[in-house]
Amino acid sequence: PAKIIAVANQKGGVGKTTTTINLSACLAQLGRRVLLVDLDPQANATSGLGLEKTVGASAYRPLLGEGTLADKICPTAFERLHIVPSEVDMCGAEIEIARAENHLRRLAALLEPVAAGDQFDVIMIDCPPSLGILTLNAFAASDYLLIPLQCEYYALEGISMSHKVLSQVRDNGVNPRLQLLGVVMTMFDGRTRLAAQVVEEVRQHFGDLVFDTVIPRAIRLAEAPSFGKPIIHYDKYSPGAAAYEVLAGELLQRLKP
Amino acid sequence: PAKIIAVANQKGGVGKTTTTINLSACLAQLGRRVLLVDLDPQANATSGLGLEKTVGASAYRPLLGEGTLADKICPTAFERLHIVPSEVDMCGAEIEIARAENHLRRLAALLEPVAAGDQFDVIMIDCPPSLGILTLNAFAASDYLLIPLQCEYYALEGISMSHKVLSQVRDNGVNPRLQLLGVVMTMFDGRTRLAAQVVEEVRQHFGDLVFDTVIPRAIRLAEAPSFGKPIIHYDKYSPGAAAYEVLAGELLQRLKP
Ligand SMILES: Nc1ncnc2c1ncn2[C@@H]1O[C@H](COP(=O)(O)OP(=O)(O)OP(=O)(O)O)[C@@H](O)[C@H]1O
Ligand SMILES: Nc1ncnc2c1ncn2[C@@H]1O[C@H](COP(=O)(O)OP(=O)(O)OP(=O)(O)O)[C@@H](O)[C@H]1O
Ligand SMILES: [Mg+2]
Ligand SMILES: [Mg+2]
Repeated sequence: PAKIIAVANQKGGVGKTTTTINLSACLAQLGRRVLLVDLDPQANATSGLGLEKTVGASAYRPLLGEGTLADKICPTAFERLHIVPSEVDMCGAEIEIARAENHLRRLAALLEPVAAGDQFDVIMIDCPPSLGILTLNAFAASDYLLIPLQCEYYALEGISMSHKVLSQVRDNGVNPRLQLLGVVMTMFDGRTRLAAQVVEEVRQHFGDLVFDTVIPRAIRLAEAPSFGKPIIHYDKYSPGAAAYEVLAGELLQRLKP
Repeated sequence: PAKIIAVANQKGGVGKTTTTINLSACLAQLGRRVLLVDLDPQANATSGLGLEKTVGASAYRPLLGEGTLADKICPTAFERLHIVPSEVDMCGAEIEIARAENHLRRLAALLEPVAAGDQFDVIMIDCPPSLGILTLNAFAASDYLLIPLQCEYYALEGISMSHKVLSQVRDNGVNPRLQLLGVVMTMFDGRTRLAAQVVEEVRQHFGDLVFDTVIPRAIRLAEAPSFGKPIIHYDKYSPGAAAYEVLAGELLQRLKP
């Protein structure tokens, strides 16, 4: 069965989508079969992998009880990497799901048959920048939580909130198996004191939970999505590509049974 | 009566809070009496102005019908600048407000007496990175919408969504007076081609609606919130401070009757 990893952080613009796309692509390159679920109405992971945003293509209708998630799985241009795309309709999803039955475990119920099958080794879920219904559904459906953390002041403030919600989801029985896989430092700019201070503070706070690999701020990472490609397919020898390749290796070490 | 401006963009990390804090501080320096309403559960504008996040201090209870907004207005350390702080409880607000009566105009009803009075000239609302209930309440309560737009690819993709929602709010009668005050380009990094491409594309799309002033990517802007100060009080002579001062002047030109 596949391991399910939610990539989440309430703080916006910290590199959730960039991390989900590039880790998924690197894991596929290492031979794992990966499904990326784009749960963000902005559909950045969908366009970042070169797909159009098509009405009706997302998990939206299945989350409201119409059809299965398997119907929505599409291939991408990249070997061993599939996606459940997002769409604009997902904006309305939060309110409609909030009013539905069993509103926190709807994604969990949809993903169970997909994860139980033999099609995928890893399922990565890209979450919107909030702790609303869609993100809580991702927490309820996942084995692990991965928190990208930008090396800046505001990002530091928000980390305790995500951690608190993880404990709540685990302790109130919504998903007792959810564990924090780790915290990934992103957009590290070696020229500033601020970045180094934030990394030090996070390591003091979270210790070994912080991945050794730090993702540098690198313009090629911001350019790649405009070509619909992960960094290893856009600029294979760039610092951003190297960092995500090393991170993928570190992630596999942590997933070992 | 005060003019009410919502600062919003569904995309995360584009500079909504940084723009709300620094424009508010510059307008106060220019002699305007400003109220900043922090509508984001992350409460970044609250801590960025040096206030603690205190339980019960936010607009949360008034939005659910308990008490007035006037009760929640606090002074800041900066002359002519007041704030309605945010708090963690605001996370739960979206679901509770969604179930309440008149759920889109609850903030509008709370702000009406404050704006009608003679205490403030400008009210700025910092929105969370979503188009959910809290942001829709801000749209319903405001005279103008200001959209900060990061000079990067994903930010470009999201701009049409905010514009679409603005038209919906105006045309379906929730708030017929809402206008787009403009689009502010943020985190412009002159060393990259990507930033210049994005600015050009936005100017083609939105023409005169794009402010002339472009906010540069400047590390001092990211450092200032860790000292609880707007940039003009943290590093008055920095490029970030100059850019927001010029932007404040341009904004006042656009607000002229
Ligand atoms: N290491 C990096 N170096 C440079 N730019 C980066 C890096 N990581 C991400 N970016 C860029 O920063 C912006 C924010 O990243 P991204 O969209 O991945 O964050 P996010 O957390 O998914 O945002 P949201 O909260 O809106 O979902 C994007 O324009 C992205 O291209
Ligand atoms: N012009 C700038 N130059 C450098 N850093 C900036 C600039 N503007 C904002 N920042 C930093 O970038 C990060 C994102 O900015 P900010 O938090 O204001 O965005 P936001 O849109 O309010 O985010 P959210 O979507 O989470 O509410 C912050 O760490 C902030 O300090
Ligand atoms: Mg994203
Ligand atoms: Mg903000």
